[in-house]
Amino acid sequence: YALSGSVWRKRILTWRVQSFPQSSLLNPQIVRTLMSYALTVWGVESGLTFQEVNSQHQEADILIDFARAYHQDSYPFDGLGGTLAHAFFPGEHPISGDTHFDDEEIWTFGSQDGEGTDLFAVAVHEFGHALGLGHSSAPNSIMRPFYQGPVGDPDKYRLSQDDRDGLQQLYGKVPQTPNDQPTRKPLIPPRPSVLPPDSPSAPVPDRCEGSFDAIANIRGETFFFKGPWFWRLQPSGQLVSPRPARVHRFWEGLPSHVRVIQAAYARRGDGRILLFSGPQFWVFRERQLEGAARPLEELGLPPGEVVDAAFSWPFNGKTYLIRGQQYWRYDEAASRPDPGYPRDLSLWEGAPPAPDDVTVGNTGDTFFFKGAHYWRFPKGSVKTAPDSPQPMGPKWLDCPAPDFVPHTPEPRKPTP
Amino acid sequence: ASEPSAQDVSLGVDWLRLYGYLPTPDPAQAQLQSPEKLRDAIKVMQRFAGLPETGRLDKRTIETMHKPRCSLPDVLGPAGLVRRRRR
Repeated sequence: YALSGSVWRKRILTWRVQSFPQSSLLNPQIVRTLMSYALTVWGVESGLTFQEVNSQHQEADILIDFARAYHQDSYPFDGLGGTLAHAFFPGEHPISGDTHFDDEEIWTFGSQDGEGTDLFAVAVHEFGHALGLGHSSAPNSIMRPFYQGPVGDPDKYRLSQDDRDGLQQLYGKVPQTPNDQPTRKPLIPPRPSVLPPDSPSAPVPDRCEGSFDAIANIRGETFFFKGPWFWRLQPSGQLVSPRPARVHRFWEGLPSHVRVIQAAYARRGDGRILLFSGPQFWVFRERQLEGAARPLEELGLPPGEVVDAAFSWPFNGKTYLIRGQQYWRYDEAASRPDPGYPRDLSLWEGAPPAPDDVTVGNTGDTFFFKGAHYWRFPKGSVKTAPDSPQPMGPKWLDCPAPDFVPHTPEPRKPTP
Repeated sequence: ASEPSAQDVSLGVDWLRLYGYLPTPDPAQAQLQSPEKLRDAIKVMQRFAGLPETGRLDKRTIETMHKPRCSLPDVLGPAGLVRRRRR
């Protein structure tokens, strides 16, 4: 642990939420409850007491705000992602102890799908600063500077030894005699509904089974779609969460009747993301839908046709749309389909017919996915690598190799 | 391992300064960062992030620099405290 060098000289600290998230699933009552829990986490280990003050006119040691961009301190926020929050160390200055959260984050609590940023986890971290702790490099510390994901139930969460040591260095230990032990209020937080009314009732699928509906590389992250769910793989090769996120909660504006994303890709040039389902596609800027559904005819396919796979190939800047054993090519720069298509998919030597999807990895290799396997085309090549196909699980989805998809039939060997 | 691009190095140095691993340059001085100082700063950053301490701006290090995080500096020494004093 690391200490900031400043500490509160009193043992009862007051706090107040001055502003609440503008657009969040968390209502003010939930936010206040989470803040109370996050402070209690520190209180039970140190004997510090935290009292909420509700009046706007009353001073509070720890003022909590949800703010955007530049907000009158030296730490402007930067929108979604990047910096999430900060807090000021103890002291005499009016801003000491104050804690600010970036209002442009998607604050969540108890999210089962790893979507958004867990407000409780971040609040515990920031209140550590507000009490005088700096960042720690200890592996289990809540004071590590990088967001580590949700930390579980607020009423069960306990600080790591490193955090307790740091805190107790500043404020001492709680009394240990049974009569003096502080009691922890049995707070029953009003658990927010983590499932919206239209949430899928189907059980969460097993990512290790493969057979995804669509796979796309979006700004270096690989998205794996399956039914109403998707997983995200970070460029580092780590899954954002082993639990999938819900498609309709992430892709804002996608009509609820769209149950399956059959193909997806990020468009070269403007970075728009195209999601395909049936004979239509939808264009997203970041996570927001732009305009209405568009027919696949716009991309040169016959009326009523659907696609199995879509990808943008960086080596010629063209977009490829695959259906069965055929593919079309679209020129994004000229905004028109290339003439002479469809062509036979066998021109991609060794590619499986009707792939689940195709995407270009961060290394430039092109990957065809089907079932539980992938076929790799080395950078710029239209011929599979000799070691293709390979099981997807170990490389892409943090799944074990030996028993990977036991029921999957033998993969088709690449055409010699 | 490939060398980081000039852009990555530039972003990396800015990031290391922002979070207190490197001192903020004094506008009154022309200052060159020695490779050793930079390597040491990267190693400390890698330790905080739980990465192998290579001292190089490798792929994982650059990716980690793009991860969501707290705005406060990690190193509260003379470098990190510059921002607090400014506040």
